[in-house]
Amino acid sequence: AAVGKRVLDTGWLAARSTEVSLTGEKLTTTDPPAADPDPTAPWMHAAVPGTVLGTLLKNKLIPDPFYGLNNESIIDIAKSGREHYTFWFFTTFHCAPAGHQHVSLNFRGINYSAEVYLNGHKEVLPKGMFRRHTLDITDVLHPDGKNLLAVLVHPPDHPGAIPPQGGQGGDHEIGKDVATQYVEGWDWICPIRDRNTGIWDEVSISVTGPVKITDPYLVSTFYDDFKRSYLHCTLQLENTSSWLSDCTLKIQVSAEIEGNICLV
Amino acid sequence: EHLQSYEISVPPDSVLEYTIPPLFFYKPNLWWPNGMGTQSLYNVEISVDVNGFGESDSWSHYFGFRKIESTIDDSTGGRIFKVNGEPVFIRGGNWILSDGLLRLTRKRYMTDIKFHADMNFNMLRCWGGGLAERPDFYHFCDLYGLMVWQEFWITGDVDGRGIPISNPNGPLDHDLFLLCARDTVKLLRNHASLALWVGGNEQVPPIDINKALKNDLKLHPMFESNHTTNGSGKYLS
Repeated sequence: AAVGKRVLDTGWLAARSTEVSLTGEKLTTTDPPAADPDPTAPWMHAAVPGTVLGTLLKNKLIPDPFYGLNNESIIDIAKSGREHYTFWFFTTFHCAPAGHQHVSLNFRGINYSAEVYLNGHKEVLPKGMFRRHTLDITDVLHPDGKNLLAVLVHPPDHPGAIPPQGGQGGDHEIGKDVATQYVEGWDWICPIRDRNTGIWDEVSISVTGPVKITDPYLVSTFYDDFKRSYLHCTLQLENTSSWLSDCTLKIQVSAEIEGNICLV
Repeated sequence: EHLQSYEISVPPDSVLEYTIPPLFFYKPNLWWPNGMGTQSLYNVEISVDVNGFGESDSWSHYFGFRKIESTIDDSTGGRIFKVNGEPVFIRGGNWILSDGLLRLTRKRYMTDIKFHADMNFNMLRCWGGGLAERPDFYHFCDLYGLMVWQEFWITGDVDGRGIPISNPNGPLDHDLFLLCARDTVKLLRNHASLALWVGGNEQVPPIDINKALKNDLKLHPMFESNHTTNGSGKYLS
């Protein structure tokens, strides 16, 4: 498999958790949903990254909440209960790493917590809307390269309720969680019925060799009235193999001058 | 001269923090906010090869050489921003988020942010009740020269005000708040447009959270006085 990151933003399906009786293990081993679900099935084509409402709107199962009084016809999570907006998201991907390669599954934003199932193996993604999650999936990938991924996404713990008079942030319960607060409604926006539950940011898989680069930090300092500058860089190198790795680290800084002339 | 390589050994099953010796640049093209100059960006590419296996990982980022400072002006109580030593008149816009269903595509961000640049803004304030904005948002702010004031997830209405007062001590899990804040800083800190982290909107975060944020976000001592002087206050050239 080529070293690098691949974004998983196509071929996703979704279904309301209360309409799926299978477990995550079953969904990602013996009973995956059909790739092209029929309209009667609970499964539908999903918008990932996105929210539950985004997927329901994509499938025309709700009116667009931002037109007229449509939002009033979408049941609020306070009335429906959290399980109504607890959704399964499912996809497949192909990845066949070489012997020394490692593969990570990365979620850049989940609102608000989730359980991940990959080929029958379960991992829990802890709470928090503004945190990344990275799972080493090297050992659970299928030898034939075809992998089944299911994610059960739960709404914020405290979705709150919208008082009849509305107001800034509804009953303020959402403030108990580490999540965006506008979703209970504000003077400039109606309440968001699912409180933005979903895989709301990028999903990707990264293929690396034994050593991977994590969170480089770049800082520039200046001297002599900005004539002299230094670029500082601190990074983490993670050796996921069980042997000492002798590495060559390279840094290259290039600037596009004009058009397609590059100064290296 | 802007291509360096280093030999490093990383022990098995471990994480090594490594600081690359500073790279020298003479008169780099500086990054300026919208209306003050060009938004020069350099493509920084880092790769690691493992002997015997070839390329193991790579990372890249469009980086802007710039120095953004801000202080509270004693006479007005207002915050003064300077970029590359030059004071900036802030023409700021309020930013909450681009779409209530979080359909946040690159194309959408590019359109929204270029629109603000065309309206002659040079700063966007990301309100605490919205999102910690995404790398794509910051990429286009880098490109179009919109500095970003990014608030964490505390708002005056929801945290510690109102009748009765709601959430007087902010979110229930302070460790979770700080874990999310630290991870968000790591996600966004390399963007030239990031100008200011702010505890919250119209409200100071709970004391322990605010103290931790201030500590985590203080300037690294090494960069405190990033000028060397020879005693007479003159800068060594």
